[in-house]
Amino acid sequence: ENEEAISFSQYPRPADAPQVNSDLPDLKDIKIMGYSLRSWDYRYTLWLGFNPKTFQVNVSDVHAGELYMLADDPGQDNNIYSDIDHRVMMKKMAGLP
Amino acid sequence: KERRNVLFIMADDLRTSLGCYGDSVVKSPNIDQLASKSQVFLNAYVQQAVCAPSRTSMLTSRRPDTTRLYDFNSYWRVHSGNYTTLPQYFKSKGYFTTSVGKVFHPGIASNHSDDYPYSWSIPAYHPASFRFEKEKMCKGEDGKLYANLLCAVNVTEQPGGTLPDMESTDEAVRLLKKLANDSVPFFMAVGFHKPHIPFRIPQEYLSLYPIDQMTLAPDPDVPKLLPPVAYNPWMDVRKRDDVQKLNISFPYGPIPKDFQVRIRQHYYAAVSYMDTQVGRLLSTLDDLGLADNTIVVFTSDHGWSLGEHGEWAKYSNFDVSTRVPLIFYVPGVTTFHDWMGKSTFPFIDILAQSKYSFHNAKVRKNVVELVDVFPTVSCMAGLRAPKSCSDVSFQEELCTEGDNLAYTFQHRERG
Repeated sequence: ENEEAISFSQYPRPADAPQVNSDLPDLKDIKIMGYSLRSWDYRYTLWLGFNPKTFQVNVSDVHAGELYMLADDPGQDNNIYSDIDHRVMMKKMAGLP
Repeated sequence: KERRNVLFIMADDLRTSLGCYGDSVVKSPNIDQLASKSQVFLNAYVQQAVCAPSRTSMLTSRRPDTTRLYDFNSYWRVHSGNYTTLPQYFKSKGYFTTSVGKVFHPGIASNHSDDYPYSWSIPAYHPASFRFEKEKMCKGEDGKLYANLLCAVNVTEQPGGTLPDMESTDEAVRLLKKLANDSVPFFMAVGFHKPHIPFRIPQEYLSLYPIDQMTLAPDPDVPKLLPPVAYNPWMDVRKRDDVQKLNISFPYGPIPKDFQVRIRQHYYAAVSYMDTQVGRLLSTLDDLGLADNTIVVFTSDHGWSLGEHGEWAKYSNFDVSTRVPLIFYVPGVTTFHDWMGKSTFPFIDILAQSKYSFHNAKVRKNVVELVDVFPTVSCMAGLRAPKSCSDVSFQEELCTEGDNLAYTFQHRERG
């Protein structure tokens, strides 16, 4: 009960740029998985390389990132991923279920 | 000590555009009435914002990396593990379990059988009129029929004079009447198809949302610093006949503003139409004397972007796509029997009664997830919640990757 309440979601993509199957790629076409961690205060998302044959994610293959601070930006329109020190967030992501 | 029935209601593509979630535009009196006697989780999130992966995840209480279902093309029992589902668990405990409408995602994802007979005591019911859903059913200005996105119809002119969610409600009502006097407890799941596109809905619901009072999303443009990989090009919307005529550029659009407003009007109208079906269902539950011993869960498979970030779909990690309503009505816990004999869920016809007012009984603000639903509803019904899964659980048939939220019904929220 005293732990920080966090939820996880994920979304697959076939490529870095939008294409016709970006909405719903077949398993064999998935190259990138976007893992999101969200709490009351923020949403942090890493788009990581993904192998659809082994179902393995490559945490060192970071395609993009997103960070939204919800108090100032409830609509998640101002991505400040490039502005922060990522070590703390990476630690949290390491605890992904 | 007495085992409780469960009525599990799922909407399709319903974001938190409900009065009980603070939306001041939408008219959702029947769901708001349910919320006024329930515990409302204000920050509930799905695990992947698309139908089959989300539904399979919620119903097995396993995350997509454990179901290994990220698209629509595999059945978890043969693809990843023989995981026990929520209805299967109730069935194994002696419940009569039944599915009406879209509960599991149909097709390969549920073995072309909605996971019958594992999950259900009888084959799942699907409304016959759903086969027309993606056909040319919408009358254009030229009088011809089109497969439009915006498809408000005269129901009497539709095949069978009905629509899928109306049919599903009729069937659920029929089943409730049959089950009301049985000594065996039931778990009934009812999955509505709306507000999923196309917005093939009774035309009278549009009148609840005059077009001159509709607004654009507060942030209708694609954010400048959004990585391209995070954006989805909402292909299903683009494929509809009326949207194709707009000649929208790929992938970023935008949709003309006057059409954006009409999409929002139709989405809200679809929510009110679905709310009416929920009202019919709940008032039947009440009329049959089942409201005092039936848990009601209301949720959705994921949300939908109504133009926020230049998107018109789920398929993303944005909160408008991942945040969903999650409402638990537990008689004797979230509300108490009215000994004066007042109805618990009187039907509210929004087309005839425009004014109403409800306040949520209990809200939880902390973040929760749909993988939490399985252990929570099991526990609240008086069954033992499944144990937590190991880090690697492909061989474990019954376990949960979520949290049992039962304690939240009794304790004040902290933190």
